[in-house]
Order: sequence, then C-alpha cells, then structure tokens
Amino acid sequence: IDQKDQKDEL
Amino acid sequence: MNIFRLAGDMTHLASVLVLLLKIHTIKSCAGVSLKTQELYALVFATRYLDIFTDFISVYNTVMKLIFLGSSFSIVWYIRRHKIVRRSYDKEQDTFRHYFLVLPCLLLALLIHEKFTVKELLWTFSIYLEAVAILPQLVLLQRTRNIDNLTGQYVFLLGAYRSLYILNWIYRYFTERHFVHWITWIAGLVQTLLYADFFYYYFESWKNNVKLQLPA
Repeated sequence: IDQKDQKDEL
Repeated sequence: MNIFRLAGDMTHLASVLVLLLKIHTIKSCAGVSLKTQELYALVFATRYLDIFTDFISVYNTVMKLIFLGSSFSIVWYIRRHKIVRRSYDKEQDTFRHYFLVLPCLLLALLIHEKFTVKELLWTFSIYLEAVAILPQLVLLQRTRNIDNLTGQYVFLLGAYRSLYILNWIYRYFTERHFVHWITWIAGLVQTLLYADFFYYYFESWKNNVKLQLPA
C-alpha cells in the first residue's frame, strides 16, 4: 500500500 | 508523533477510561447516552477495518484495539449488565440513530476520496464521529444534573478533538503532511459542537459551582 494512503491517525 | 497528537490520543483514552471506571465502579450509567456509545462503536468498527490489512505501528494497533474493546464493553454494560442497565434512562435518551447514520452514509457515498468499500466505510466513520456526540449533548441538556464523571468524560472528548486540530496544523508545517479536506471539515465541525459545552464547563469551574447547562 502507498505510504501516503496509510491512515496513521486514530 | 508530535506532542499534540500524543496528548490528543491520551485525552481520548482518558475519556473512555473515565466512563468505564464510572460504569464499572459505581455500577451506574446515569447521564450516559447509549445512542452516542453505540454510534462510537459503529465509528470504530467501520474505521479500524485496516487492522486486518495494514500495519502502521504497535502503538497504532494497540490503541485501535483499546478503542474497539472499550466502546463495545460500554455498550454491553448499558444494555446487558444486570445492575448497570437499571440506571439507564431510556425515556431521556431519545435521539434516533438513523437520523445521524443515514445522512453520514449518504454523504460518504457522495463525497469520498476513492470508491472502495474500505475507503467508503472509513469516510463514513469520519462523518459519523463528527456528530456521534450529539445524543450525549442533548441528554446532558435534558438531565440538568450532570455528575462530575460524565462532565469530565465530555470535556476530555472535546479536548481530544481540539488537540487533533492542533496536531494537523503542526503536521502541516513540520512534515508537510496534508490531512484530506474531508477530515479537516469533519474535524472542525466535531470540535465546534463542543464549544457551547466548553463555555459552561469553564464557567462552572471558574465560579466553582456544579456544571449545569441552560435548558
């Protein structure tokens, strides 16, 4: 998966 | 991870723990809106589907599991626990779920980044989280007598949302990290919903009197 598509917030 | 984000997550965690503590130790859910708690359970269930597909960090996964577990436990307590359920005031907690869920579902179908199941559910959860506190705010206004823990719970949730906004501003300037405008608008709406509550919360704190919302 593309890094910028990762939702790292909760 | 910046200080605003960490503080935001910690106040969010604290809000849930305060509520669980109240329910578990006092065995009472007086003043707590089951509608809001069910909406939060739905928010987390639709947003955190990515625990099966992406790994971001141990912190991220653990926090997601805590929010899922705590929201479903709170719903379980209010619905099923033989002592706690007696203190639930069904007559006052009348907000309709579908009144919030349907518009959010529709909005997610219309305004989203990508048309995939996961992305639509994520967008839906963002919209729903923005308004999920409404049944609780309506209930607070109705019950008049707000106990300390319920007041703290709503205050901590509001603090969490405010800190997330500071986190986005900070990330924009330091990492050039762009939060999608869908998230921005939903986040701003959500934070503004607490403005009125905050006003009365600080007034009661300043004057050292019990928190009461005007009818």
